[in-house]
Amino acid sequence: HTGQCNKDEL
Amino acid sequence: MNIFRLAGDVSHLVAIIILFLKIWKSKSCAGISGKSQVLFALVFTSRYLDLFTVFISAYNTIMKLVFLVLSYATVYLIYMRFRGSYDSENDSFRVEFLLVPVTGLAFLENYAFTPLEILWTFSIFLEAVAIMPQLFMITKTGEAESITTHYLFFLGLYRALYLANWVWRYHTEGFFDQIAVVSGVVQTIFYCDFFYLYVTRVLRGSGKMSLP
Repeated sequence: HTGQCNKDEL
Repeated sequence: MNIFRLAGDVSHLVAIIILFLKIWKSKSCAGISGKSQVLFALVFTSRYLDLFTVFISAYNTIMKLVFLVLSYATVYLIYMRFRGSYDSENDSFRVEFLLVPVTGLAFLENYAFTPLEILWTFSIFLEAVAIMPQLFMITKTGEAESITTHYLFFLGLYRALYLANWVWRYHTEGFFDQIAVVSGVVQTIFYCDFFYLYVTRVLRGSGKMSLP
């Protein structure tokens, strides 16, 4: 997966 | 941060404030689905646990706290403060039909099999369907007060703006969050029928939205 672990969104 | 993301967050904040003030000022939660509000409080709780582990920005932290406080305060108003006006008979959507599939899917489809990541995925999937009890209640009562429709408009608009934000971020920084995008599309699609009624009935016609 294109794991996006940067949770900078709400 | 881009204009779509900022507009989305503002729209989301406006929606939550509209609902809170409507209940607070009218001292009544008639026509409001308490179940949806509980689900939204659950969405924020399971998504914002990283409040205590990572600091992203003052904006991020403040907005998360505001969303958490306002969503729990709204649930408090509905089930405690003005519980006499809570229409439990029409707020009859079986939320277990939402929670079970969403929980199962969060364990199947996630970026990492860690508690924080699974809870985040759970919150993303749950947010997509959390408005169902409210939309179901409106179809059951056959009408919605105009303030409630404005609340739903801004709530639906917020994730549509996030979709624009993800298109923008994909083209400018190659960012693509598959779980959030797919769930966001589903969430926004659920509002399409409402958006049509909102434009044709509320904005043009009488203040109240009465369904056919």
